[in-house]
Amino acid sequence: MNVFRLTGDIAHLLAIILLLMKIWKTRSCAGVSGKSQMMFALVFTTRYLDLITNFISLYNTTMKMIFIASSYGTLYLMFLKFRATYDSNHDTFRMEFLVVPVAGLSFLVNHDFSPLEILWTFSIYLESVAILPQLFMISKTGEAETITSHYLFALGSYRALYILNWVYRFYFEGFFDLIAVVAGCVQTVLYCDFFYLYITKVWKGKKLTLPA
Amino acid sequence: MEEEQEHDEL
Repeated sequence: MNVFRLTGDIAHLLAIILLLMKIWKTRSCAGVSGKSQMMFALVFTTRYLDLITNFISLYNTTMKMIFIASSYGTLYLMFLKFRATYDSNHDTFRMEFLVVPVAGLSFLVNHDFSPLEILWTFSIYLESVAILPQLFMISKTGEAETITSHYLFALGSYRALYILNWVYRFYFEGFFDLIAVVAGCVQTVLYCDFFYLYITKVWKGKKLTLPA
Repeated sequence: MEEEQEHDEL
């Protein structure tokens, strides 16, 4: 464990809490992509199957359980409890355009051709692009609520901090996982445009709106 | 499998 990984995990946890808070406090999931949230639930489910087969640490197990539970909790709030507020007209990104190629790629490029490893690889690839429906939704509506933009900033920062963690681990532990690093870089790059808007607008007290 | 590395990250 190093400071980058820990702050990355905290940012990830913070993002999830912010999203749940937004939905709970406003009693609405307007502006949140149900498709991105469905893919995140799929990401956690396929990645953390090793909870059953492998114990790493209490921290690791606890965080994994929190991430799985919160992702299904978010789906419950979006698709059952506050279903009426779900903005499906703007959530039109086609999930199969991501899930199918990612599934194919995880069969082709992985560390080991075994079921658990392929599922882990699938989750890493899918996570890297799972935010696209959310970003697409913001580009369609042209704006995001401030709390939603805080959520996205925390969520994007998490993988950016993981990149620093991988640099650290490469130099100090000799650890290098090409699949995670490449996917993590792709994931972070997808947020760059959003980061720019967030810093130039939300940090100055304005709402996140897209330039016309 | 000797090179196998467990996934210890989240």
